[in-house]
Amino acid sequence: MLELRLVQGSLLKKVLEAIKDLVTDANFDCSATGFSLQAMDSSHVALVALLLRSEGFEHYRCDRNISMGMNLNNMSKMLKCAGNDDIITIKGDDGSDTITFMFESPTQDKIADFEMKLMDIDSEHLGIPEAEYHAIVRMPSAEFSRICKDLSSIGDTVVISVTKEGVKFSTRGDIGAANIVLRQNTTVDKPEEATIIEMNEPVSLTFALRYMNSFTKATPLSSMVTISLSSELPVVVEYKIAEMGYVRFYLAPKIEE
Amino acid sequence: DPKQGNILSFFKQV
Repeated sequence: MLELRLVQGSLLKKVLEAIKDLVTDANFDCSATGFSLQAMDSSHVALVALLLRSEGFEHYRCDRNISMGMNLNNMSKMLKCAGNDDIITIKGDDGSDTITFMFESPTQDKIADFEMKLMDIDSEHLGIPEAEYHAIVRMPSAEFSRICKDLSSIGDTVVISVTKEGVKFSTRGDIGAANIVLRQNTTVDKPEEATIIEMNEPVSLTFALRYMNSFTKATPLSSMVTISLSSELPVVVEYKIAEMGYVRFYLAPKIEE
Repeated sequence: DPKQGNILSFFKQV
């Protein structure tokens, strides 16, 4: 028996919009810790890790650890039928091959049930080691989205370099080249407008912009994004989900042959 | 051009 009641149902809608273009089918895992997912894109270049902690739900019942295979496009279709202010409850019964999403309007005058078929998915679960990153950049998520979009009109890849000068996003393409440098800026009115750069060592890595642009679909989840870089590791692009957890995207760098 | 890396070469299956 599974029953997860999320008062801020819009969070789940935003999570699906953030990941559904990257991953087609995925297993959602439910345990005492929370509702989580780990999945790679079909070419194994990017990985998404989602956690919605149990404490973030108004009611959280999960009698035993369970893994439920879902087609994210179908799940998104169903969640789009929930209003932005609706309370969403996810319900499942042991051994059932379906899951039910219940949408309640804030005034309780409309209650809808959507039943979705589950699927069997063979997925590999990867161990993500704790790592010391060479540089961690925290910046407004809308600014990061803007930079990725702007650069992708010039080139296909972005070089992200962190030095003591700041963080530089560079690209090059048939029509020319572009460089965008952000310096640390903490003298802003609101904390969510700050750019904070922690650097242990200078680092420079190249990534496919197509994936970065896909990650920025998580922008509505958080005003800030954290980009963690190390020369030996995939970059981590993290959007915190207020009070509940996070969606983290890992992207393997492009490597000189 | 640099070659695209693969997640599976960084993170191992558990």
